[in-house]
Order: sequence, then C-alpha cells, then structure tokens
Amino acid sequence: MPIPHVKENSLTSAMMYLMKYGYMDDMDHHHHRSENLLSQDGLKKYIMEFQAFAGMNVTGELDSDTVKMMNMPRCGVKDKLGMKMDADSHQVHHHSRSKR
Amino acid sequence: FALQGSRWKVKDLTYRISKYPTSGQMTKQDVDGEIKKALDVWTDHTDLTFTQKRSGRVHIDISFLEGEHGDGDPFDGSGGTLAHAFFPVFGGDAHFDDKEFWTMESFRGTNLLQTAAHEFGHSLGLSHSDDNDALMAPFYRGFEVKPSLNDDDIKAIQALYGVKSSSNLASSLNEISSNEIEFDRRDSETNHILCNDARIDAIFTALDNSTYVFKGQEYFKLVDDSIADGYPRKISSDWSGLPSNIDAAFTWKNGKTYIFKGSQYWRYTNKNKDSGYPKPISKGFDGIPNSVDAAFVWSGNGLIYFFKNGDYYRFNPEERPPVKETYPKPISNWEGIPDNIDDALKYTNGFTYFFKDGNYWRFDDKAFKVDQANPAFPRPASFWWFGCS
Repeated sequence: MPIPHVKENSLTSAMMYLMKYGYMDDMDHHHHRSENLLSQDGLKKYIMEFQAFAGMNVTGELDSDTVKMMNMPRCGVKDKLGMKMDADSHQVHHHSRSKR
Repeated sequence: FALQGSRWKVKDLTYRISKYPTSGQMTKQDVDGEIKKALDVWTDHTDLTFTQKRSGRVHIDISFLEGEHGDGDPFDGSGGTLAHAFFPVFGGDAHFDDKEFWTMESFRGTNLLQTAAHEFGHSLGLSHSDDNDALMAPFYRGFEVKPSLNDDDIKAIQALYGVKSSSNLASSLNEISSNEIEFDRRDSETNHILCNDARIDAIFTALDNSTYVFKGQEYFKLVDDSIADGYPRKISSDWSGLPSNIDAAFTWKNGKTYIFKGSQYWRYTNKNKDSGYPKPISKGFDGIPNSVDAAFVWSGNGLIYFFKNGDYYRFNPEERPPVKETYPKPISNWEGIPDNIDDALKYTNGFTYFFKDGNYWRFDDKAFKVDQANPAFPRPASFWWFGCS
C-alpha cells in the first residue's frame, strides 16, 4: 500500500506538500519565520488556496478531508506556477519596469 | 484552465517511448497503444498530430523512471506522485513513475491512459485546472473507459492551438529547432484594449492570489506587470451569472470575492459562484449605498471601504451597525486620492492602490497619504500594470 505522505495533524508534512505543489511560492521569506508558518494560522492561507483549488470546503483547517485529498494520487506538476518563470526561460521581461 | 505560457509552434509533433515500464502487466505493444490513445485525446479538438518514432530526436520523449531520475523532481514509489511532464519551453518530455502498477482497461492499479492524457496536456502547454471535471485537474480520477476533454480542457487547448479544422491543413516540419517553441505571450505593447484605454471597472485579487481587472464585457488576469496569456476573456464565459460593467469588487479574509453592480452583489470563491446570489446590497452591506465606485480592504486596518463620488464608508462586518453614523466621510481625508475613483485594491505586496481614468496611486498607510515615490503618482496603469509601452 502506498505510504501516506501527509499525516493527520502534521503541519510539517502539509507544509511540504503545499510547497511542492507551488502554493507557498509567494511566501515572503523575510517576513515569515519558520516557526510562524508551522502553526495552523501560519498555513491557513495556503491551506485555503489548496482547498479552493481542489474544490473543497474552504476552511483553512488541516482537517481529515484535506489530509485525505493531499494523499490522493496525483500529477507531480505544480498547481501554482507562481508569477515568475524560471530564470533560464526565454520569456522577455521589460527590465526597466520594476515589479509592483 | 491555466496556460503555462509556451506552446509548440508546429502542429505535427513526434514522440518516442525511450524507456518502457519494467514491471506490471502491460507489454510494450500495450504501452504503445495506450500512449497513442492518450495523445489522440488532444487531436480530437485540434489540428495537432502525433507520430511515434523509435529513434532520433523527437518533440516529446516518454519514459518510465523511478526515484531520483535526473531532473531534480524524484518519484516517490507507489501512490503519491504518479507522473510529471515538462512544458514545451522546457522540452515537453513526460516521465512516469516506474514503481506504479500501470494497467489498461482495468480498475486495478494505475490507469496509464488517463494519466498519460493528463501529462500530455502539460507537454502541450497547459497547467492544472481547478475544474474538478477537467482532464487537467491534478488528481487521479481512476479508470475511465475513454478519457476525454471537458469544456474547460477544450477551451484551454484551443486557446493555444486553435479549433480543429474540417480538413487537415497542418504542414509538417521534419526538423526540430528552438523556433518550434514559442511563447503564446501576446505582445502586450500592441494588442489589448487596456493599452488604448486603461480605465477599468474593477480590480481585485481572488483567493488563489490571481489578480483580475474587469472592463466592460471582458476581464483580464494580471501577472507581474502585464496581462496573462489567453486574456482578455468574456466575463460571461467564466463568471457564471455575473453581468458586464461591474462597479467594484474585493476579496475578504474569508476567501470570498464580493462583486458589486447597481443595487446587487455577487459572491464567488475564485470563479465559482456561491448559491443564492445575487443579493441586495441593502441586505448584505447595511449602510452602503448602491452603485459604488470602489470597494477594497484597506491594508492599514483590514476593514472594508467603499468609495462613491466624493464620499467613503467604512464597513466592519463584526460591528453593529457595520457602518457607523459618522459615515460617509470625505475622500479628501485620503490625502492625494481623488474623488470618483474607478476602484482600489490591496495588492499581494501589501500596498493599497487606487485607480482612476487610466492612472493609479499607491497609498502610504503610515503617513495616510499618497506614497511619495519617484516617479511620482499618479502613474499610468497601462505601463506599470498592463504591460503596455
């Protein structure tokens, strides 16, 4: 049987999942210390985004339904590609215009 | 649906299965057959064609691999991640976890046809969809007799490759070069209406952190400092029940987006309309007038503000009444912000932005006035927000 990757009540494993699939790519690393993230409140926004993407009730809670969904077999490509493409992409940026 | 941003420039594509699964019940001929069917899912609605090659360079290389296999994204054995694929700009190859028990025409194991059909969507330039019924939804759905594209998938693939023509007009190119990959990134300096008229109806950021601009019958998705590929789109196509020419919108901390027009408001979770809407503004937002100019959550205190003409209202849903008797107050209190604005937005960077007549202002919450920056505000939204020259 496959080993569940996200465990009940394990914020760490949930965070790993959310990071792997691109939900935390917009995280401001200067303003978010790891201990703040590893709390229900710290991950709430990202859990909500995942729940919305998966078509679930958006609660922000790492409840059993959410854990179950996170353990569903799935594609390995990120759900959220973030706002930037990789540095070695061929996308042209207008360098004179700074990001908002 | 979501477009990654790259696509193949040619429609006659080649593929090779460079490494077959090492275990399971499928023969090489079975795998060949299922892969061909998976690719045929995409040819049904476009002029794309796929030809298998046994050697040489191809557009899409397909392989069954296990664990760490050289691309920095290791597989995890049975269950979990089943496969992944690369977008055209990154090569288009598809990898499948060789530790899965790949099957065909069976409820046992992991169905190769469905998984492969999904992965080839990525190889063609599609990202994941939040439509649970779409083939490009990220989760494995189990065995289906004949996987097919739903409307969301069809819109996505046709946005990249066009609709299927009645006769096969595709010409084939035998050589592969970097010229065969292009970014379906519209040259924003020449194409979209916001470059000619940057006035907007509304702007907001949805739960999934996507920022949208609404104008007339259309809406745009913003990325960085320009418009996302595939936009503008018709409001009626994607926002069920929502009229054109909306007044204002904001997303509250409950993840819901509230959209206002006239005397009514609608509520959405991303693009999914909640049942029971629209409702009268007088019911859900007691004390707020009809036909507002703008609605936003101010970064300074996290409360909801409505602007109309020269006045503004502060709405606190946790208080009774939610709008105090001291409101409305004059917009002139917001030093530097004009009357009759188009809309305002608390952006993902934490700043609040005000838009009017194609210009915008960034607000300094601490000083409670327009930010003193260089170049000064107002600035043209067409250049700084919509990717125009």
